[in-house]
Amino acid sequence: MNIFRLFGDLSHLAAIAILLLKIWKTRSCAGVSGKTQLLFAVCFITRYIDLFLHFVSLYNTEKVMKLIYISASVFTCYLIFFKFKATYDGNHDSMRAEFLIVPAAGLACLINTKFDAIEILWTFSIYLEAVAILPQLFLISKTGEAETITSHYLFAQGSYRALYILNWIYRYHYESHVDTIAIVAGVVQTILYCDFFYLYITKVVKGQKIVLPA
Amino acid sequence: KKPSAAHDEL
Repeated sequence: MNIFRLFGDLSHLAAIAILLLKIWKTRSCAGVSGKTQLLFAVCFITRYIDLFLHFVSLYNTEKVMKLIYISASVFTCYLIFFKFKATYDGNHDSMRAEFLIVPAAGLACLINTKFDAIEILWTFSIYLEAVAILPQLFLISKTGEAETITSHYLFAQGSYRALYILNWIYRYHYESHVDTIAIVAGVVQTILYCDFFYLYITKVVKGQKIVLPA
Repeated sequence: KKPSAAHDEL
């Protein structure tokens, strides 16, 4: 474990917590893409499938973190699609998730480390996570704005994988560890946030709201 | 550089 990965995971936890708090406190999921949250839930379930296959006692924080990610993302989807369904902005959350899931699944079968079920699921989860935020960014471009709290959520969510890139550089240099698939997908994922990061740093930090087109 | 056998990250 290194400082970059630690802060990456903390940033990811913060993002999940910020979104849950926003929906729970405002009792509304306006401005939140339900599809992105569904894709994240699929990512966690397919990536941490080992938790279900051979249940191991919660002897280390990693197992606990995996369970937190899975339960929090499923609970977030429950809030969006059931509890606060009336506030779900289905009209603007219109990016076709199939256009993300099918290519990720196809690519996972073509480019992977080992052609076995668990490894293919892990690879699918990595590719899907790289593009899972697109419906959320698409929704913001359609509505033309993002609530400040949603901007904070996106900043934490984007920072998590950006910090992981620093972690991979660290591990390459000190542990000669390389996980090419995760690195390439992580770089693509972080690049997708660049436009948002620019808006966040130039606007939200100054107390302004993000309004598109910028 | 060796690729990771098991994926040891979240």
